Amino acid sequence: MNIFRLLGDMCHLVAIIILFLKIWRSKSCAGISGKSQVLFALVFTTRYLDLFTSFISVYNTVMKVVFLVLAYATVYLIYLRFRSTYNSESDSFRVEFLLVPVAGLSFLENYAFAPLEILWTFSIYLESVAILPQLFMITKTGEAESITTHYLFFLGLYRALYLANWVWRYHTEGFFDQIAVVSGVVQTIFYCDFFYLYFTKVLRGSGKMTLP
Amino acid sequence: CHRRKVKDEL
Repeated sequence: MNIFRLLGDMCHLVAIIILFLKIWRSKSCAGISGKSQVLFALVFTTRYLDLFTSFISVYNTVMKVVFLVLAYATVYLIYLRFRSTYNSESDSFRVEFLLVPVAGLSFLENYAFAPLEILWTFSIYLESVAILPQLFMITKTGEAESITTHYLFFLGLYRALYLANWVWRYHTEGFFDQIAVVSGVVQTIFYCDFFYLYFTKVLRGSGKMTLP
Repeated sequence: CHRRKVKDEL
């Protein structure tokens, strides 16, 4: 464990908690892409299948359970509890355009042609594009509540910190996870446009982010 | 080569 990965995991946890509390307290999921949240729940499900088969550390197990519970709880809030506030017409990204290529690639480019490995690879590739429906929804509606932008900021920052973690681990352990690193770079690049808007718009106190 | 899966990350 290194400081970059610990900070990254904390940013990830903060992002997920920010979103969950925003929906829970405002009793509304307006402006939130349910599709992205379903994709994240799928990412955690396919990645954490080893939860019961291999014990790494208490921290690892606890965080996996927390991420899974919060991911499914958020999907529950969006599609069941507060479904009347869900903007399904704005959440129109065709997720099959993500799932099919990601599934195909996970069969082609993986470390081992075994079910758990293919599913883990699928989760890595899927995570790099899972935020696209949310980013697409914001460009479609032309705006995002400031709390949603804070959620996206921490979510984008978490994988950027993981990139630093992988540089550090390569420097100290002499190896790197090519699939995770390439996907992590792609994932972080998708946030660059958002980061620019976040720093120029939201942090200047203009509250809501309105796209030009 | 130096590429293999990291197993201890979330």
